[in-house]
Amino acid sequence: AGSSPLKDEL
Amino acid sequence: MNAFRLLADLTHLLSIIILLVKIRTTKSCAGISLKTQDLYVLVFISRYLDLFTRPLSLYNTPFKLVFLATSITIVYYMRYHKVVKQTYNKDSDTFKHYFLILPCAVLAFFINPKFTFIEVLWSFSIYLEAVAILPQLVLLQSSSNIDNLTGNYVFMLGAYRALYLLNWIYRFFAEDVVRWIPWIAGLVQTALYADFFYYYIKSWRNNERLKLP
Repeated sequence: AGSSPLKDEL
Repeated sequence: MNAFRLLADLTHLLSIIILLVKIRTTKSCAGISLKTQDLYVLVFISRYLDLFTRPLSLYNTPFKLVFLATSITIVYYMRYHKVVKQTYNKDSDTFKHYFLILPCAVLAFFINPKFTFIEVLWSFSIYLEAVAILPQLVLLQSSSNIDNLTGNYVFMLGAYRALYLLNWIYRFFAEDVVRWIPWIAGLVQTALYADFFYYYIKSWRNNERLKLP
């Protein structure tokens, strides 16, 4: 599980 | 990319198209909250600053540009178009939307994925989007009848985040993705529509005009 933000979403 | 996500983004786009069609064809913004629209401009500007910092994407970049351009266009129509601005229900659009901005900013300051300018603004935009519909819902509740385009606009706007919830559930199982900030904000955002959804579906099933009690 990643902790980076969901920057691939809009 | 999965079907829920694609459908969510298209639903979001469709909601904006419905609103623009309403404004352009009827030359009216009756029933639309300028305060909610102002908040969306703020949401998109603070979230899509990454247009300058991230590599271009064939999918995300056009969407971001369209969301920015259309939200600014809608606010421009409601404020400055000489016919449209006269149809704005200023006296019923009473929600104190400035009181939403500060708590979201404070929350973003403390709860963010990383304490950087871009990440704090991104968190702020997620929190603000979750509650940005409130002035619109308050305005609808004071309207004696809600036209179809306005009802469909709000429904699509709610459906978009509900579809994102499905996308997040899918990604949790398929991609092992865990992202608490957008999940909880998205859940709150969708929950705010629950009442509206209920009356929207009820009026649709009974073939009646939408009216919120």
